[in-house]
Amino acid sequence: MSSQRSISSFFAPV
Amino acid sequence: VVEAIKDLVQDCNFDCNDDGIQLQAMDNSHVALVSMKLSTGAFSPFRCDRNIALGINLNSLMKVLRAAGNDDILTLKAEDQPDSLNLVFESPGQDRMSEYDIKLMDIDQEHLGIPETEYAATISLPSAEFQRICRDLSALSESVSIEASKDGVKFSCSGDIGNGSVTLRPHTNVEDESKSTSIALTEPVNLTFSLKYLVNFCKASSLSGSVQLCLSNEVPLLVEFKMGAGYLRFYLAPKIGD
Repeated sequence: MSSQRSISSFFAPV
Repeated sequence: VVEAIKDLVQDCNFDCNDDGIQLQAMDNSHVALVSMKLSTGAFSPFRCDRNIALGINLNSLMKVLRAAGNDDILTLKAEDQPDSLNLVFESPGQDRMSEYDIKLMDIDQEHLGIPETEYAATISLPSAEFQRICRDLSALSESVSIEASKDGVKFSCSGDIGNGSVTLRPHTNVEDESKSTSIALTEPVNLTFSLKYLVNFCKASSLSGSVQLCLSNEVPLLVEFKMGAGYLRFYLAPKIGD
């Protein structure tokens, strides 16, 4: 099984 | 553009400045990010006196856009501190003009910084081909593995009823460049993504004959549809094995 990562864990708020 | 993204994102700020109109929005589950740019070249004329964010519900916008004819000239106008966006549709023969206003909303959306990335693999392929692969594999599974190597790019999935794969090799169409497939690779990559999102991104296929997939291990996939004077980009976070 694999788990879905969140996009916000890759791109930080500016 | 609105048709292509309305099922992924609902309330969006259209950021207007001297460069044109930009939009960035995450889907509700924070798995995908939409980034759109329409440069001033997409408009004639374009004028923006002050940077402004127009907060628009895309379903509302679609309701109004459906009232436009395919070949109508569209004019978008907003005042300095607007409550609404004004849309005027004029038929090519100028024998019909319709005018609508839609209410704007305050959208408090965090803006994400997308770092410049040198991707390990950049794949260009016909957008209809990518749409077909995503549609076919989504019938079997929720996820697809995209594996790019010097031999080609392999899309594979496995589900309850069995498994499937599609392998593409580089191919040049001399008559129509958008029908070519190219693979630029600095190192092999293998990533897994949710097909539900990829199928959704493919709603943008009518905007461009070709699509570019950019991948690096452990980072979001970039799916880019280039438009005449801008782009529509989708970023999708990978699935990571336990």
